[in-house]
Amino acid sequence: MSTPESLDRMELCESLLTWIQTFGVEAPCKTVEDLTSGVVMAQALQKIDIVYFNDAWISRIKPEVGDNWRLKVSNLKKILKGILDYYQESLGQHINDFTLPDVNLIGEHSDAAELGRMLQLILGCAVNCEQKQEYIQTIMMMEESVQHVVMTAIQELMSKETQ
Amino acid sequence: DPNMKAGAANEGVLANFFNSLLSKKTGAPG
Repeated sequence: MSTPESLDRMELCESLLTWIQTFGVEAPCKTVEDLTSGVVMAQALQKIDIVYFNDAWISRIKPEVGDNWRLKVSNLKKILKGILDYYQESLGQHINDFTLPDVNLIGEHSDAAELGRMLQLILGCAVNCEQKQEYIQTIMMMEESVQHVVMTAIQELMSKETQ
Repeated sequence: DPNMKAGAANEGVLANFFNSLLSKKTGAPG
């Protein structure tokens, strides 16, 4: 496979923020700040695979974290672990050489670049899960510039995955 | 118009990529 174009991490975050809004989750998800508690990501993951990311799993994510960055980081750690386990156990993939998101930077400083990496991993779950057709078709309806960033993000993930 | 041609080419690249993704077999074996 050819080397994917390098990703502008800020552009990635912005485009994936637009993408995550297509899930229509209950929690507000308009800004980077809205996503730092992890609640939106957990709800999106549950839509992606309700059997794997079931109610027992989501009940471990605290819904009301306010400005407490420690609670945010605690949520984000659980979500990142859930995503990595899902890749391995459900998708049968290992993500090698992918720089994992720094959840401390997301929770403490609302770091958009790191949030972009986290959303990129969720994107990988969506386009590989059993209902991937639905998610891919939604992406194909999005603005071309967003589609382009999403494509590059998926290509980067694919270049780092092994079965 | 070169811009229109580039736009159409980009559209084709995107459609090809996402269609190939749709037909890709995924999931853990067994």
